[in-house]
Amino acid sequence: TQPEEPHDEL
Amino acid sequence: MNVFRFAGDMTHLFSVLVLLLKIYATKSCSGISLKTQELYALVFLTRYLDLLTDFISLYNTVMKLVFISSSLAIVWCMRAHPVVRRTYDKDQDTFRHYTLVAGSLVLALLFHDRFTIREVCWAFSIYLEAVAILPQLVLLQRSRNVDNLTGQYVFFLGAYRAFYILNWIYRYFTEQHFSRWIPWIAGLVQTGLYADFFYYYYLSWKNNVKLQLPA
Repeated sequence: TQPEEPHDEL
Repeated sequence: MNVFRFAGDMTHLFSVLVLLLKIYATKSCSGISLKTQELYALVFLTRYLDLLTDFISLYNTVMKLVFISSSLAIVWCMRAHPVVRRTYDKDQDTFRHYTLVAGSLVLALLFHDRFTIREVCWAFSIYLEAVAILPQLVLLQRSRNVDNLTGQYVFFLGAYRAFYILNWIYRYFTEQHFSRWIPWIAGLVQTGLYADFFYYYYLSWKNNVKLQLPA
């Protein structure tokens, strides 16, 4: 699964 | 933030400004698909759920607010503005966009990063955005003469995701763990859908003739 970073893109 | 992503965001913003200009200046939305605008409003509303919870940067928050408010304003204009709503090509804009919503929802339930409301909504918004332009492209094929502003709107809308693909390539090589395959694939599909539009847009520009998509 993908790491927990937030979606920082628009 | 890298130059490709900034260029993509600015191109996206510019496409929205061109559409707002067209509607405001001509008081007409002829040639614009209300269904595509509704799909975009849904894309932004489901993608920016974190607007009030995660603060990433002022730029990020401001741009989210701009995209949400402009897409809702355009939908309102086309549905309720006394002058503009009469210029909507209702009988031409017949794409069954509910199928796009349903398909994206099924895909999001099957393929997502984590099975949480936010991540499923995020994946839904990515898949939906990839196909949201279809009603607009179908309408362009049906409407005989595409006015310049509408053509420019669709062009910039297509170009912005191409910049994002460059951004993902850049981030893939510069950041270790960055590898989001969901936007990758959806972004390629999205940009691919514009391929024939870009081709005819280029021809109309080269031959200096009105943009005409073959039916």
